[in-house]
Amino acid sequence: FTAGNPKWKTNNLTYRILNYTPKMRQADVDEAIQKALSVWSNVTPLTFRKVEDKEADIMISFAYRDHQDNSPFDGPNGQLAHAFQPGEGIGGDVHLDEEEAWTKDGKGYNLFIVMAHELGHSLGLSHSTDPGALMYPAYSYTDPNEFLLPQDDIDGIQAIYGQSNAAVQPTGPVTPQACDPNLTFDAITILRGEIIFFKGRYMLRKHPSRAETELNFISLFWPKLPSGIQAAYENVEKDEVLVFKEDKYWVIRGYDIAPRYPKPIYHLGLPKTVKRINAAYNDENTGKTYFFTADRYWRYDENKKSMDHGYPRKIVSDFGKIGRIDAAFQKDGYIYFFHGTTQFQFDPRAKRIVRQMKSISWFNC
Amino acid sequence: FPVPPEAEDEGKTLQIVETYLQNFYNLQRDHQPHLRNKSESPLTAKLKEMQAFLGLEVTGKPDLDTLEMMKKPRCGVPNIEQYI
Repeated sequence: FTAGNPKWKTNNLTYRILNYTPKMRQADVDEAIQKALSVWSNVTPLTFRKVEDKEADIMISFAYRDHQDNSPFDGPNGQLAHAFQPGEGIGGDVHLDEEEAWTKDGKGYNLFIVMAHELGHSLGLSHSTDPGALMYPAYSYTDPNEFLLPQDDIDGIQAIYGQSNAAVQPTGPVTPQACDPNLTFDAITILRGEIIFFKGRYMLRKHPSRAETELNFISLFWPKLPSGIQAAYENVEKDEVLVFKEDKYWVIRGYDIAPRYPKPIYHLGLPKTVKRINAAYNDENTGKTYFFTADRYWRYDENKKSMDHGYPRKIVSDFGKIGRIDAAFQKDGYIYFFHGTTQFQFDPRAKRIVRQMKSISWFNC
Repeated sequence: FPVPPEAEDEGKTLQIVETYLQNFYNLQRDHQPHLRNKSESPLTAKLKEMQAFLGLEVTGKPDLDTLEMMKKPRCGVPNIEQYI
């Protein structure tokens, strides 16, 4: 919250776009701003009306370097924009650094994302310490089509203006905490020796010889990947990671997504009855990849590039009572299966579960 | 893990740190800029404040993670004293 808890005295606010950047089509700027306003009006009683020819509560403009507000911009990168807390005159106004590479996608800086953040300030929010929050001070890209206002921001703005008038109160994604005992995972894979845990739009990254766990947005490394990855595995031979969501899969090569992806999972030989994959791991010794869905699993031969005969098989008959598998990976000869907050260590040689742990056991909690 | 850059000279590091803390943490421009000073200088105090806020390890020193965070594009903090 901003010191002094400034807020607008009315819920019905006006905004005006004073000028436009030449780097985007005017319609795209209008759309980005409208979408950014709706981020806040969707979760509060606030409404925003556009005015053209008079003073508005929120005056939006693109500005260069020193622009007479005692807070000069600094050219490309660095400071992207700033906004003033609620109040008369300059209060509520948003200034955007004209020298940034404004875009409507993942290249450069996405105007919608920055605008939504700045409007948070215009409405009275300060910066958040939650790295997943919209109001976190550092820029991070999220596909505008996938953007959901995080719970931290919802809690903040509703503390100032109250809840939305909607019958069903909106909720938002919560930033995963590595040592949260209730933490579960969508997918896990090894990536060049590190363990990558996928959760919503985040990935937790753990290097075996570093104590701390790093939290990042998936979009930081792979802007074109969706959030909510459901399965992933590494093909060490080809230095590729395959990630799966619904009936599609992508091939990751370092920071790049291989061209002509995503492709249908049926190209791997899975039947059309399979709509999604819950978990997958690759056994680098045998070159076989195991795909788990519901209570069955398939085995794929990476060398022959085809499914092995005799599959699917029942998970319980070959791996034991694990239940639905959320994620799996192989490390040091063992397979680690994740079911909710529980983790099973499976020994493929003894063909049995040899240990049961918490899912967060990898994070030095 | 990230390979530390060649020994970035202390002057350049100090410049990055000072500018960042002046821009975003209200570090006064006439503070005493010793990074190695034992008693906590205003700069070290502001550095710790920044590290704590952004979820970094609070060392009071411009370590790799801190410098990397300082180079990230971010929202500015307008100087509103004259308006208040």
